[in-house]
Formats: sequence, C-alpha cells, structure tokens
Amino acid sequence: SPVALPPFFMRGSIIQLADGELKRVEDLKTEDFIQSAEISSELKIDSSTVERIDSGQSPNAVVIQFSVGELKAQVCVEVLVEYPFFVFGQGWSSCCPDRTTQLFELSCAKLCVGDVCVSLTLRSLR
Amino acid sequence: VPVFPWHSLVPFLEPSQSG
Repeated sequence: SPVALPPFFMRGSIIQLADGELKRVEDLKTEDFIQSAEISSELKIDSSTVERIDSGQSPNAVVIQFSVGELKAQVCVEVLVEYPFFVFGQGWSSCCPDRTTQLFELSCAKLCVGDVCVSLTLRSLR
Repeated sequence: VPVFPWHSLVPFLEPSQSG
C-alpha cells in the first residue's frame, strides 16, 4: 500500500543536518544532503533516476520506478501522488505538485521521467 | 517543536526492495 505523507514535509518543519545545523524543510539544498551523508558513518547518497511513473493501486497513488546508483538497480516504490522527492539541483518535486502545495504548503516542481533524485543506501553495501 | 533528522526526508532505496 502507498506510504502516507509524513509530517516533516509540512512547510516550516525543522530538520537537523548531520553536523547539527537546523534548517526548515523548504530551505534544504542539494548540498545539505551531500554534506550530511559525507559525515555519516552509515549512510551514503545515491542518485536515483526516475525511469517510469505508473498509476498505483488507488487513485491517489503512483508507482515510481527508479534506476538506483552506479549499478542501475531497478527499484519500484508506491507512494501518494503528493509525496515529494528531492531532485538534484532542483529541490522538492512530486507527481502532483499542486496537491503537495495544497496539503503541506511545500513548493514543488513536477516530478518527471529522467529526474535524478536523492536517495540513501548503506555504506556497508558498497 | 519537533526536530526531524535529515535522513528521514529522502527514500532509502536498495535492490532488495524491488519486486
């Protein structure tokens, strides 16, 4: 079943970076994720390219197929259309940016095939 | 005011989740 949207995507939510710095969710930049992962002992940033976006099991859901990392592993996730992903160099993006903005006041771009999203993996897997 | 960790905001994707 699709993953419900968690509260930290609400505009104004306070996010703690790995170095302890606090930022609002809407102010996060690509560098914040990269720098936080660099000082994390467990987590590593991967680049996950959107390969396909299909309808999900329910009207408000989509299945997004990602090509993950250097190995281009194919991973599908089912999420609500308003669920935001962080696109490298662009910021928050969702399949239905109007709905994301309406529900969470978080400005979003439209998530498209070919967009490269920030994702995480374990360092020990590499 | 709740404070959320940075790694909550981006998905954890690995091949084992596929299929």
